[in-house]
Amino acid sequence: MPVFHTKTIESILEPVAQQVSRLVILHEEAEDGNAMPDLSRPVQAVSLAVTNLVKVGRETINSSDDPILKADMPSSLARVENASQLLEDAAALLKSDPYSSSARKKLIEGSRGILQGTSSLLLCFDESEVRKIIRECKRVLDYLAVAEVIDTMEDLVQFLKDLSPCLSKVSREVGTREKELTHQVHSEILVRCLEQIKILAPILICGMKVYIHIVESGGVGAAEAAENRNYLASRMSDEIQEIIRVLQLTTYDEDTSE
Amino acid sequence: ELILEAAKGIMAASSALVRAANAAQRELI
Repeated sequence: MPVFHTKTIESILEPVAQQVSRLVILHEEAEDGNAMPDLSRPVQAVSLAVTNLVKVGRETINSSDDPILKADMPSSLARVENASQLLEDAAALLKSDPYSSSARKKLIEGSRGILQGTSSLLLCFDESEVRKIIRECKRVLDYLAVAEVIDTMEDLVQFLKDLSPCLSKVSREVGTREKELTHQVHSEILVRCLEQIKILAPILICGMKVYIHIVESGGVGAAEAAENRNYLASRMSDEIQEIIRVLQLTTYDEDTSE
Repeated sequence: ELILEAAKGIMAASSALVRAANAAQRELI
């Protein structure tokens, strides 16, 4: 079972997660072990990378219009900064005492903190990207809700002009997202929903045309045509709702949601 | 995208640090 729910996050964190686990094991099993080398240079490299992440993170916060990202991301940045400080303290202690137990603890705590803080930051960023896709999905839902009040060809043309680009965007973004997920079942559900939407969209438009023609030519059978059109619109809405649900799932949710 | 690159930078630096720290203890285990 994958721990990280996207391939990008997994590729960034997984190798270091394994190394940090190894660090913990090695140092717990060899608590009074060898002298530690001078770690000043690699710690300095981490500090520089943290400074860069904090800068980029703050720019992301300032330029984002997502209030949840603005609220959540600063604590992740603070976590990474604190962890970096622990590593600097560990390096300073090791310089004067290569056997320092306190330095080893700070080293482990700092390494874990860097990993957890970066993980939390990436998750925060990823969730914000998902919310952008969900906003587009909700726009499609809003358009679908209008389908049942369209009763002229002119309105139908406008409806198509509004819906088509939005639906294409959802299709493209969900398709990209599906390929990013490490959770096979979630990915398959998204693929299935997209396929259904691609099948249903032209049938819905056809149903809407039929309804308009019937209304314009006297109205016999209009109720049945409306019912058919509404059924198709609601089927499409259900698929979009399912996409929204699955987009919000992470592998961590699996035990409670499925 | 910049944030992903920055996170990759941290992980590369952390990886080098943890490798250096692990190397000193490995022979004892």
